[in-house]
Amino acid sequence: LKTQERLFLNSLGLSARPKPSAHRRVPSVLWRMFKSTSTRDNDTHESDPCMVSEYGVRGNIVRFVQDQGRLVSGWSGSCHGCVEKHLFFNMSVLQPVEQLSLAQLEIKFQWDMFRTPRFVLGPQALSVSLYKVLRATLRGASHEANRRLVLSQSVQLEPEPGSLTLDLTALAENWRKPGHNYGLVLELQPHPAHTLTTDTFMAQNLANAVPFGPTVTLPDFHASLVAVSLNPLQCRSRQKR
Amino acid sequence: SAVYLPVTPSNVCKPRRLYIDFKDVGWQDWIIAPQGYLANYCHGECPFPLSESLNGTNHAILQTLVHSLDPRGTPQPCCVPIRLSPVSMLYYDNNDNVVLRHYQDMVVDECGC
Repeated sequence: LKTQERLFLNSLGLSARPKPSAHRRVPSVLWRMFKSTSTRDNDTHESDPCMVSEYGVRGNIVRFVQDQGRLVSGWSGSCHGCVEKHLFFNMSVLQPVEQLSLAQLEIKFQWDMFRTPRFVLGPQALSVSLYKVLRATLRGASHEANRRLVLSQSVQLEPEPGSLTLDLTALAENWRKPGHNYGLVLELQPHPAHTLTTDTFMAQNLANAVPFGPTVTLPDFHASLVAVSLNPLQCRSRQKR
Repeated sequence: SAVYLPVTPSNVCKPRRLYIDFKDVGWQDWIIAPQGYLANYCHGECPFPLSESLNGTNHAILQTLVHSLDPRGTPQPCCVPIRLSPVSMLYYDNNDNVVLRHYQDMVVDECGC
C-alpha cells in the first residue's frame, strides 16, 4: 500500500506524503483564490485552468514560501539604529519540471497590539533596504562587499501599517540552482524625519503616551514569497489526432 | 447472427457517485481543503446497438460490431470518462509552506463508450 500511495502521490506531483510540522495560517489571498477556483470549476469549464488570473501569469501551483531566515542584528548590533533580517526562501520545494512564472516578495508590517498599544507612538515611516546576498560571508568579515542593493524604499506606517511587494522572479529562478541561494538581507530603519525619541516625546507633551525602548518601537514584520509555477505535464492541452 | 443481450437501464454505462474523503486515505493531516470531493466513476455496459445516450465513439460502434461477430476475440467497448473537470487543493508541504494546486481531470462529469 505504501508503494501504491507513493506512486499516486508522484502522479500528483509530490515525492511522498507531506509531513508538516506546524499548521500555519492560510493567507487570505490563497483562501480567496481557492474559493474562486472551486466556484469556477462548478460554473464553467471554459476558463483556462492553468492561468492564475490573480497574478496574471500561467501556472497551476501557487506557493506561499515561508521565510526561513533569522534576525541578523537588532538595535544593539552592527547595524546602528536599524534592524537587519536575513530572508531565506527554500526554492528547492519546486520540482525541476516546474516552470517558475512569478516570484513575488511580500513584506507585511503590523503593529502588535499587545506589545505596542496604539497610544505608544512608533515611527510613521520606515526606510526599507533590501540586499541580494551574493556569497556566504565568514564570521567577522564585512558583509557589505557580498551583497548588492535590490531595493531602497520608504514605507508609510500611518494611518495603517503598510506592506511592500517586489517582483523577484529572475532572482528566484537563479535560487533554484544548487548552491546559488544565499537569500536576501532586509534592513529596516525608522525614517529619520519621523523618529521620535524619549526627549521629543516629552517635548511634545504627550501626557497619555508611554515612553518606549531606547529609541523607538518598530512594527512586527513578516515576509513571504509567493511563487507561481507551471507543471507542463499537469497542464497539457488535449491532443487531437 | 449477433447475440442480443437485453440491457436494463441500471447497468448501462454512466457516471456513478463516488465521494472521496481524504480522511479515508489518511491525507487529512496535510490537505487543508477540500476535505473531500465528489469524484464519481464510470461503470456499466456498452451494449449493442449503442444509443445516443451512451456517447459512443465511431471506434466503439465498430468495435461493438466486431464484438457481435466475434465475442471471444474482441471485447465490448469500455465505459470510460469522456468529460472531466478540475479540482483545486490547498495543502501544506514538508516545509510548512501553504500550496494551492490546480489538478486537471479529477471529477468525472460524463461517461461514454
